[in-house]
Order: sequence, then structure tokens, then C-alpha cells
Amino acid sequence: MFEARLMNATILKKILDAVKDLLNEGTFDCSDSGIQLQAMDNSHVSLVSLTLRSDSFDKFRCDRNLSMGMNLGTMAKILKCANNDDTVTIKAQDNADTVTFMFESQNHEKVSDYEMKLMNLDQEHLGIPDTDYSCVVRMPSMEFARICRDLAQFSESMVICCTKEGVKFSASGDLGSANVKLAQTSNVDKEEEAVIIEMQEPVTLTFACRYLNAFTKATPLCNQVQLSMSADVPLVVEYRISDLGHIRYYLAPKIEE
Amino acid sequence: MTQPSITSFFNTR
Repeated sequence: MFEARLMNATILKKILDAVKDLLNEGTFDCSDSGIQLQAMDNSHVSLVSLTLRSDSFDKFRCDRNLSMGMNLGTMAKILKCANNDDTVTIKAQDNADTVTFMFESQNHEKVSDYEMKLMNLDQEHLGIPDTDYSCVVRMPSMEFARICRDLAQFSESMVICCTKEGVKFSASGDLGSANVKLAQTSNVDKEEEAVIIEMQEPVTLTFACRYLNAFTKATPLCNQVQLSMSADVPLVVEYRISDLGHIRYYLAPKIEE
Repeated sequence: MTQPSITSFFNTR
């Protein structure tokens, strides 16, 4: 028996919004430590890794490890049927071929349940090595989303150059070029507005704007985003999900032909 | 520039 409850549907809606543009389907691996989803986008350029810890759920029971393949478009449709302040309970029997989403209004007077067929997904699991990154940038997630949106107008690719002075985002194409420089925040009044750079070595890498923009769909989940970069390895774009866990996106840098 | 697949960086488990 699997049962996981959150007192508020909002967070689950935001999580689905953060993945559904990249992934059509995904396998939710459930164990007593929580729920994990790892999946590549259709073109195998980026990887999404979602971790939700069991101890942060309002109720969590997982008697046996369970892998539930879900159509994320359908799951998003079902979650649209929940009000933001509804309690959400996700339930499945062991070896079941369906999962049930139950929504309960705050006054307990409306209870709805939606059953969804599970899919048998033959997805590759990738082993992500522990990496000491040359540069780790923490910055406001809204600012990152804004920069990705603005620079995508100029080119398919964006160069991110990080030094200890700051981080520079650049794009150039037929229309012209754009550069946005952010300096490290000197005094931090509000932590969520800070730009903080931890640098071992400067890094310059090129990434596809399309994927970066897809990652910024997670912006409503967290005020800050963390970018971890090293030469010749995938960028990690991480959004923390309050005390529940995190969503990480991995994107391989573009290379010279 | 070319876009490599993420699978060329992470091993299949």
C-alpha cells in the first residue's frame, strides 16, 4: 500500500508545471524515504531529477517499493481539478495498475477522487556522479527566468561566463547581441534577492536557450535558483521545494564541432 | 556548435 498526503495542492501543481513541458511521461519511484522521478526529455539532451522526502509529507506510507509510470499530461489535467488549498492524497495498492488522486476541501465537505491508469515505462536510469563544481551561482529565480527569456530573442544559445567578480550571460545572432552582467551582492539584506558566487576556477560554457527556458518553469517553486558549472560537464539548475525536496535539471553544454 | 546528449555524460545504471 502506498499513500502520500500533502495539505495543500499548490506545490504539486507547481511541480507538474515545472516538468510537463520537458517530459510527456515519467516513473515515480516510491520508497519509505520518499518519491523520486528521474527522466530525460524526448531528445535526451536534458535530465530532470525530482526528489520529495517522505518526512515532509503530512502523511506517508510505502510498504513496498513501487514504481509508478505516469502520463504527466494526464496527471497535470487531474491536478487542475484540485483547488489550491485542497488536501491531496495519492494512493496506490501494491502491484496496482492504477493510482488514485483524492482531493479534499478545507471544510471536508467536498471530496473528489480521480483514478489514472499507470504506464509501463521502460526508462533508462542514469547514474549521476558526485561532482565538485568549479562555479556555483545562487541568484533570484525570477532574475534567471527573465535573463533566459530576454537572451533567447537573440540566439538559440547562451554563453554563461562565471568569474569571482560576477556572472555574465551573453547571446549573439543575426539581430545583434545581448550581455547581462550580475555582480556578486555586496551586502545581503534579503537573502532571496542575493547573487552569491562560490568559485574555484572561472568557467565559460554555452547552453541551448530552449532548455534553460524550459527549466525556468520551476520558478514559482523557489525564490532562488542555483547554477552549478564545471568545464565540459552538464550544468545543474536546482530549485529547492520548500522543506519537501528539490528539482534538478541537467543540461549538457554545447561543444565546438 | 553541436548539442551532445546527456547520456554521453552519465552512465546507464
